[in-house]
Order: sequence, then structure tokens, then C-alpha cells
Amino acid sequence: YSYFPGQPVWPESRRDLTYAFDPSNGLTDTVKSVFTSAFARWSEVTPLTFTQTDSYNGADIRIGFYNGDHGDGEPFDGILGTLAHAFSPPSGRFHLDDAEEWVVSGDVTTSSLTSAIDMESVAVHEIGHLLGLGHSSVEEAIMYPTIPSRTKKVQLASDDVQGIQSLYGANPNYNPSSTSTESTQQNDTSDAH
Amino acid sequence: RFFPNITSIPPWLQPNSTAVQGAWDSFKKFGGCHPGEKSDGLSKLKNYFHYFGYIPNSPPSSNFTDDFDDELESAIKTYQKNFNLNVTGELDEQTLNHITRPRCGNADIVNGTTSMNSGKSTSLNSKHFHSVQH
Repeated sequence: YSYFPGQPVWPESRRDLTYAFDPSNGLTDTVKSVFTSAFARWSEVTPLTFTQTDSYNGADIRIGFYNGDHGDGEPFDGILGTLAHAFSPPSGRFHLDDAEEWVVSGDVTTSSLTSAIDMESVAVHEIGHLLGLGHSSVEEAIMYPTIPSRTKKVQLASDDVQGIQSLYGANPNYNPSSTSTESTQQNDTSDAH
Repeated sequence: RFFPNITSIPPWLQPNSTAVQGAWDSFKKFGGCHPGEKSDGLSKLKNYFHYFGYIPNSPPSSNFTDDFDDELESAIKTYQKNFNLNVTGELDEQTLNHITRPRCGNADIVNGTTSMNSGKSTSLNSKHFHSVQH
């Protein structure tokens, strides 16, 4: 695991965080529930909590889907390529590429759409950035930078857990045995491994 | 596009799905390109490495050349270390397959520093283990 330069974290006074969705996206409850699940994976292992709010401007974490140049100097590039990005604490900005073919639920590994991207997998990764983690060289880790299409990878690996707990401590109710090291399901035919 | 369920992908979309080209699929044409060579479009690959932090302190992206120079070779080696690939400094198939994968837009190396493999001490990167019998 790694951190951003300077190891930024959410301050002690802000450990119960709120998140909201850009109202202009008009996301359905089904889509929003994917992010709820993704946040839960991080709160399970840390003392942090995440609560959805309707107040977009007042939220600690602001989530939105955008195309191309969306004003933060990090334009998206259309289908595949970069999928999303998120800023280090305490920025809270979480942007996803609206051009992707996002699969909200179901077994993405069986998709006939070769460019299908599992939304929760990307959400769990980006939340790691929002909390202060950088990229990891451990392929099983959520914080590994790449994810092939038609792949689901949502469970934190021990590398992720060690990284986030070194920043915020452990959830008193955390059960280490629940962390999977085999967290990836993949059906990518584009790579000849 | 959002697909609430994988079964909701419309049939009319599926037959064309194999033709979808990713943003970086064009990089695959650089397979076998070696240091010292020049290849049209290699500047775009340099932009890729610059974007993710592998070519630091570079001039504006429009100034990248199509030369496979030392800077690009170094970037490839660092990338290969970070992703546990064979460190060859060449655009082999394994490396190109990895480069063209979809990924997070955040850089791997920020301000020249990283805690990924390439930022760790050489001894940690070494594949050689030395043992002493006691």
C-alpha cells in the first residue's frame, strides 16, 4: 500500500463523513446503492462512517459522472482508458467517466459486452483514494491501479486493510478473517495471459 | 451508460461489442519497438507515461518526440517494476497488454515519489535471495 505525498488524512474531527451525488446526474437509487455498498467495505475495517446526504454542496464527499473535460484539469478520455479519479483528503471529489459502460449489478464476468466495467469495483478503489491511500503494487489489492473489463474485484485485500488501518486505526468490530485474498473474478479475453 | 443488471444489456448492442476500441489500444502497434528507434505516435505513449507520473519534469506534452529515447526506456522500466512485470525496458507484449488495460486516472507516481515497487529500496526489488547456513 502507499499514501499520497505528505500522507493526508481526514482530521480527527471528521471521521463521520457524508457523501452526496451530483444532482445533475439524476442517478437512480439502484446506482446510488452501489456506492453505499462500496463505502461499507471501508467502514467495516475502520472507525470511519459514511452517510448519504441530499446536500451536495455540504457533503464531505461529492460524487459525479462526467464526460471529457469537466473542469478539474483531469479530462476523461471516452470509453475504457481512465475510468475514474478521486482526490486526496480532505478534498472529497470523486469523479467517474460517464462514457463507460457501467454494470451496476449482476455477474459482470458473463457480460458479452467486452467493455463492461463493474461499477462497485471502481467505487471501492476510488474511495481508497478519498481516504488517503495511493496505488499498490500488490495485484490482489483493491488499490492496484488497473482493472480489466468484465472483472469484479470488491473485497479488500490484507494490503488494503493494513494501509487504511495504519491511517485511521481498526474498527473495534473488525474480524480479520473476513478479509479475502481471492477477491477477483475475471473474464477478460483481451489479454493473452 | 448504466446497465442496472447485466441481463439488461440490449441485444442490439451486443453484436458490436467486440469492435469496441479502448482509449489506448493503438499503443499495441508499438510491440517490438526498441530503444533508438523512431515510431509514429510514440509521443502519445510518452504522454501516457507523463500523465501517470513516469516521465517527471517533462516539457509540455506537445513537445514529446516519437523517438524511443532513454527517458521512455526508463519510464517503461519503472512501470514494469510497479506492476511486477519483467523489467526489460522494452515494449514487449506483456507490458503493452498491461498498459492498455482500463485503469484509475490517479497517477502512480506523484511529484517523483511513490511507495509502489519502484519507490522501494533496491534490495526489496531484487529477485535474488542470499542465504547463509547456520
